[in-house]
Amino acid sequence: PGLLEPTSTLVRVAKSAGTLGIAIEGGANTRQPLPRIVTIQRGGSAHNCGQLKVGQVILEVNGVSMRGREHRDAARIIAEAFKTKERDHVDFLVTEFNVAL
Amino acid sequence: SPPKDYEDEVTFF
Repeated sequence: PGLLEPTSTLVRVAKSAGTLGIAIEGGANTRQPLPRIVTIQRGGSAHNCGQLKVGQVILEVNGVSMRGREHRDAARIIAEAFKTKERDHVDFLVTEFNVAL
Repeated sequence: SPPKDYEDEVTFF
């Protein structure tokens, strides 16, 4: 990979608590075009997982791309991924680099 | 009311 090529990581968050426990900012048509994690709350599923970090940019949720989605749309997809009974986890594809891929 | 500032939109889950 090139020097400026960001690396992405797949993080599986088990639904180990009643909340996901993250906050996101950004979305299409903002200066942060892909949603970025701004908070991880102690005791939430994401915190228990231990692999999500503040500052990471979310590229995909359960394989669904966040590209081109406005904040509300991205938020809806994340909320539904946590709420659905079909899976006991949520898969996040994240990158440390603050770029729009 | 002023236009919505999407830059400041944050959602908690």
